[in-house]
This record gives sequence, C-alpha cells and structure tokens, in this order.
Amino acid sequence: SIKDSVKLCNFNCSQSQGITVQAIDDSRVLLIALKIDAGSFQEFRCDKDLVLGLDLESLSKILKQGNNEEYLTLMAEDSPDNLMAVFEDKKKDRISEFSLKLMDIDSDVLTIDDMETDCTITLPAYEFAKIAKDMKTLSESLKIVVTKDSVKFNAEGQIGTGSVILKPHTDMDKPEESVKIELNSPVALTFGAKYLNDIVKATSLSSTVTIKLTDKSPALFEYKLPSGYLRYYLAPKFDD
Amino acid sequence: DEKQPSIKTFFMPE
Repeated sequence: SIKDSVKLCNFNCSQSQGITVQAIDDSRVLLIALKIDAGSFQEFRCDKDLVLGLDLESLSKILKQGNNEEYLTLMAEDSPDNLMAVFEDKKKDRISEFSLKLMDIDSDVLTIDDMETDCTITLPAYEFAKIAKDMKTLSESLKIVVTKDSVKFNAEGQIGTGSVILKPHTDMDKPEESVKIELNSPVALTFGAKYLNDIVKATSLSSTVTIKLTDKSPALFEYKLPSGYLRYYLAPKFDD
Repeated sequence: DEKQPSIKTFFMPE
C-alpha cells in the first residue's frame, strides 16, 4: 500500500509494540504511520528491539514469491545484515527461502500527539477510493467540506467542476456501509488529489476509512487493521 | 493559487 509513496523505510520491531513504521513520502507532504501489533502474528518473538531498514520495492519482490495460502516467516538476527523470508506450503511440503539485504536508513522521526479534531468522518473505504480516483480526473485539488448534515467532496478543474455529497446514515445490516459524521465545528480543507490517490491504495486493508479533519492542520486518514492501523497524515493546501 | 506546505512543518522532530 505504501511503496508508491516511500521507497526506503525503517521497520521498528519490539516485543511490546510489534512492528511500527513511520515514513515521510519523497515530496514531504504525506506522513505514514503503520502499526502491526504482535497479536496480528501467529507467533511473534523479539528478544531485542530491532530496526530493519528495508527497500519496499525489494521487499515487495520477495513477498510476491510466495502464494497466498503459504505460511510466511520473517526472521532477523540480533545485529542483522539480512531479513530472511521463508514460505511454507504445508500440504505440498514446499519450502522457499529468501534473504533480503537490509539498509542503513537515515530518517527523521516526528512526534505525533493526539490532535483535537474539528470533525471525524467514517465511510466505506471503497467509497472514498472511488471519490478520490474520480475527482482526480477533474482537478489536482480536492476540497472536503464538512457540516453536521453532510460531507462534500468538491473538485474545480479546467474542464469543469464536480462534487459528491454524502449524508450520514446507518446501515443496520452492514455497519461498514454506514457514513458517520461527528462534528465539533464545520471545516473546509483542500488536499492534493495525487496524495489522496496514494492514500486510497490502502483500501483493500480495511472495509472503512476514518478521516479526521481540523482547520489548518494535517488530515488523518486511518485504515484499521485487525490488530493495528495504517495512518496517513496529509498536509492541507492553503490559498497563497 | 494554492500552496502545499510540508508535513514536517506541523510536527515536532522526536
């Protein structure tokens, strides 16, 4: 989900936190925070805190070697030069092993405090992905306007304009289809459509996305994982 | 015209 935004990033491993990643995209507009709790894994053991510097394109090449139904074990020594990946198909007695070179990656780590938010919107992840993709064809900016009655996505481009308005509703049978708006104060923010399209690459990870917006502050887009999260912080655009 | 600030301007370095 994030390899088109960042190429190199540090995977921090610890027994208490599981795996955490913080990375900033090359254009310095998007901050990515990933947390995969230890409970996400069938087995997780980390005797000593480790930082694994990975090239995501290379990692992706290794991960594609395995089939979906295979077991994957990732292993690193105490002061590792390599990350080992072992795929096992227990039915077929097939084992494949790969080793990926680790890298020393210099990256700034930023402190992310819990932010006060003007509004929180939860909507189906596929719905947000469609809006982000469709609106990008009209304009390189997307304005999100939230009131207590609706959230409006608005694009103004050279060929014309477009908007999608979603009103809050609760789907009893399929809660993940609901649209929820929690509002402290109305907000209107503009974001780069390119970055929103990078964010929606996480759509397959979660049925819903939660968007937290605050005036003149970065937006938070959160995809909840079964045990953890993938969060994107996107700086808004301002009128010059 | 719109300006796109860096995300780094919003968060403190650790």
